[in-house]
Amino acid sequence: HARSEVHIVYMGEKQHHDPQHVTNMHHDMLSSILESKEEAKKSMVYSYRHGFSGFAAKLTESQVEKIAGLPGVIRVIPNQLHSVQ
Amino acid sequence: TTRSWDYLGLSPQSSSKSNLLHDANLGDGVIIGLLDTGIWPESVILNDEGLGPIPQRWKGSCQSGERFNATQDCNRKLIGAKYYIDGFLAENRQPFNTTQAPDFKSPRDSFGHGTHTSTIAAGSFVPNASYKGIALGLLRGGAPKARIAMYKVCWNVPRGQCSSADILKAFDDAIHDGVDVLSVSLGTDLPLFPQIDERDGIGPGSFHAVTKGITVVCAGGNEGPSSHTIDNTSPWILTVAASTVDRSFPTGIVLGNNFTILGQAMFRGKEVGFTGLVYPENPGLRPTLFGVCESLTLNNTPVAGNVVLCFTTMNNRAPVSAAVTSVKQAGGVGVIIAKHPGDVIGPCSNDFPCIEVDYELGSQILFYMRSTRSPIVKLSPSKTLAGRPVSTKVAHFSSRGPSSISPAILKPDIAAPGVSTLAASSPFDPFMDGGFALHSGTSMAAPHVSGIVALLKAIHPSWSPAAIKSALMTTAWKTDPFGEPVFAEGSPQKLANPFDYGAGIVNPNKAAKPGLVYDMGTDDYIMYLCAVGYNDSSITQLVGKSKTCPSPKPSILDVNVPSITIPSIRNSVTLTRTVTNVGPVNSVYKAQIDSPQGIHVAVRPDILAFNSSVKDLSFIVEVSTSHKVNTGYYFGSLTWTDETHYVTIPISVRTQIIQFYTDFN
Repeated sequence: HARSEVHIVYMGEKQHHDPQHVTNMHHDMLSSILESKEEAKKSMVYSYRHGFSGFAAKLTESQVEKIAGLPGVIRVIPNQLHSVQ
Repeated sequence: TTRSWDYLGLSPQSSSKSNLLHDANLGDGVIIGLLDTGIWPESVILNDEGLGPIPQRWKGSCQSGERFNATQDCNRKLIGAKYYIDGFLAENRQPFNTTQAPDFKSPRDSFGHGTHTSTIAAGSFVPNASYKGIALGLLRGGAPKARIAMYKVCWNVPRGQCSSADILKAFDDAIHDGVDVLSVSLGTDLPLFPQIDERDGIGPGSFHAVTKGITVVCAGGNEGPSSHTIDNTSPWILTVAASTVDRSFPTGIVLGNNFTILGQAMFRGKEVGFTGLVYPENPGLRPTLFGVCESLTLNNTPVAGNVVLCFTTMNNRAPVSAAVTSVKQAGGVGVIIAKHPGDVIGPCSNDFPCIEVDYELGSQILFYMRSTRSPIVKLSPSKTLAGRPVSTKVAHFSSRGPSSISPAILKPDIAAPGVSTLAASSPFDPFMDGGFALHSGTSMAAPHVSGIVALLKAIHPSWSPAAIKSALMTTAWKTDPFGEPVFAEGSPQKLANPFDYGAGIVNPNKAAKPGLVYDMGTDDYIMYLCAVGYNDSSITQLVGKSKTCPSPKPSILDVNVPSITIPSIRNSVTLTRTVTNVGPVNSVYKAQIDSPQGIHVAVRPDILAFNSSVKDLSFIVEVSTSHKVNTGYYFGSLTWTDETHYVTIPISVRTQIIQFYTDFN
């Protein structure tokens, strides 16, 4: 199995006001790549749906390439650590 | 904060007519969100006495978890508390281990950092607070009546780590919840990533917050004093450098010849009466440096019962810790560390005396030792010295500009106190005493500015984040409160310039009435994104509206920030700025230019007349260089004044006859 890492799928300003609708759209998008809703739910870490749109999910490199090409995706960003200053 | 707010002119007892603290009713009604390590809700400084009901517009909540009961632990001061760990856990791929470093799967703070930053910004009043008697005074936040919402995103692992997936979720929730200000004392390692696909999550998260009217205040980072180390460089962020206040902790070192030297320490143990003073000298001609603090060699030195002098060229805390460990193990009773200015002082464990002196005074101590057969020394507990003659400096650790990824956007924006700040902490903080700890970092500087932003929001609720940022920058102090110049710590120490402290030291009372502001909105940020090369489709997606960048591409020099930074000029350049009158309606402002050395600056028009129908006016700045070689940066300023307001922005210009050229010769 290819190793999956947390990635942020960043989609910019949200296109719908209903947060649940935004999350459903994220699940649908992820399902289209992972080929099942169950897998999509397991993979999803967060749905960003209030201030902007996007989600964090555990993805393999090939899944990252596929999802980066979907309409509405600005960029797929690897998760990164920060520290307090 | 027992000194910093007085230093900044925000004393609650001040009878001054222009006290922002009073005008803003202590920040009542404003909500400050913090992305940090959580909060210790029992801290006395989080009491909600005198606070009215929670603002009705607040949509956030408190989340229960390990040792955190939302109903009991939140109050009218702490109105929001959530935690975000899923991104961190998914990254670590192992169960959360709290055995080595305690933490709680809840908003409760173990590290102490989040409690410290949040109480700097908005803690309630606590009289007679101190750390073991030093820094005694009235502890409080900048906006003592503002409400706190803690978004715990960082966890108690070395350096307090936080994942960008968690940070972005906290931004997402904070925007939903209705915070007015976001205080983010976090940073990432260098080199930086581009701002919109920045892997830290702060760039995009803050963009969406700012375009919704939330001011985002970030720490500039602790990677100084090298240039190009500044972090959180997006133009929509308010990036904060750390400076000292007029307070120090002198600690007496009396030599056997009765000569007294004042070092710096946080030593609150008992006085060490006259006892032997030793320095591990090199035996013979061997090159080994026995007296170097970080690698003390004490085999040939009678340390037991004595005080040890050592020298180091390192400027972080590591040599202090190493020397204390070695000297303690060998039975010594104290250590004097001679070092270059560097990381700030801190207490040593179990009140062991560890006193820092500069190289010059360290050498004097060594000369005394070499001039007498049995050198002795007496060490006194540290005292608190506040006010004159203690000077203001930009901290050694504070990250410096220019921005490595957008050098035409000045960073940091501003400086604020961030050295030896007393605030609340967690009982798990090893440097906490009686609920309070003295900590240093740009982490401590940022919430000082966040507290001030809360006060400004209270009196100017309609001002945009850019207007607030402009007000803070154009009114900042270029000197300390006594009118003396501000130095920047480093080797060598030098006068501070805009890459050390941005527009200067934050001056809250003046920021309340700036006269003019350099305002910006989403369209201005789009222009910036076009200028730095983002494509139309990314920008359209980012802002949720169809946007096409103009052709030719706009100049980054025209982005309406309250500063002019020209990283590369060969002959001349022209740029524009627009100012908005937020003062008296019929105001007339005249330009005053302080040109950088060898640079000619002209402003057209040089008089701006506002009236009831003219609130915004644009002007052109023509800049030309007379330098014939590649230079470093020279600094100047442009001030618009109506003789009541002085609206000053820094100018930084570098001549590059050969461009894109590295010159190491």
